[in-house]
Amino acid sequence: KKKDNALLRYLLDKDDTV
Amino acid sequence: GPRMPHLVMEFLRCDPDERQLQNKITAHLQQMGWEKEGNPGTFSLMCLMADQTLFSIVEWARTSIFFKQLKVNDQMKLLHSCWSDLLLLDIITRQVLYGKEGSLLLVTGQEIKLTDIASHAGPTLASLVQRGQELVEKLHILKVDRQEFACIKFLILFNPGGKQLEDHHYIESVQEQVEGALLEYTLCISSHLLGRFAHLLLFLSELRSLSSLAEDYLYCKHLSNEVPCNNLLIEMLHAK
Repeated sequence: KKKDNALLRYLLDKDDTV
Repeated sequence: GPRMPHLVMEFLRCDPDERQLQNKITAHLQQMGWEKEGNPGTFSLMCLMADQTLFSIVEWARTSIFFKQLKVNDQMKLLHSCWSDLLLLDIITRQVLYGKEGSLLLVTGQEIKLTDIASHAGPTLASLVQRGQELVEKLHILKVDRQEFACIKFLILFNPGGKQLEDHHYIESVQEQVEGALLEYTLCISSHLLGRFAHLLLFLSELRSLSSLAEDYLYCKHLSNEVPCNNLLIEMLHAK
């Protein structure tokens, strides 16, 4: 199920690693 | 102007600039090969615009007060349950603040005559457009302003109902704060005690029921392979 939401997760997560 | 609650100013500050959004999405569509004066009435172009608008909605949420404190899992749950409300609100807000009667103003700044849409639409789409138009007219009469739309966006986003949220109490407390700020603001600008606030909450429930129908419509279109491959839009359609 997580795979299905990969893009949204990426968009929300992308700056949190900086 | 009226004395503005601090939180309402903060919501306005989070709101993306309409012109910047217009330029960004127009540039993206041109990059994909859509002519500016091409054929904006096609369903697939509307889907592309909706997809790009969704990206901007996620970016708005991600960088907004209160939301950025949440864990990604809760952020996803909130967005999954309200993306179509936010998308429809975006369209309606544009019509109320910048649109002209009888036409649909797109995020790219292009305008489509409602009669043109009606002549090409099937009964389901025609009824969705008609109901959307009625909502726009109601908000026009109320003269709903940017501040109120900004609050409504946050009310839609921070809806704790029916979801397994880790930070349920926090989300509930944000919702209460947003409601409080909107109530305070409407009391400042309207002499009708509570009337305006109640009208806005009623609008919110009407918006939700319309966006749910619009989502069903899009999902059916998707099942019959009529929605072009728009990443985020398709992903959201699958989320429920």
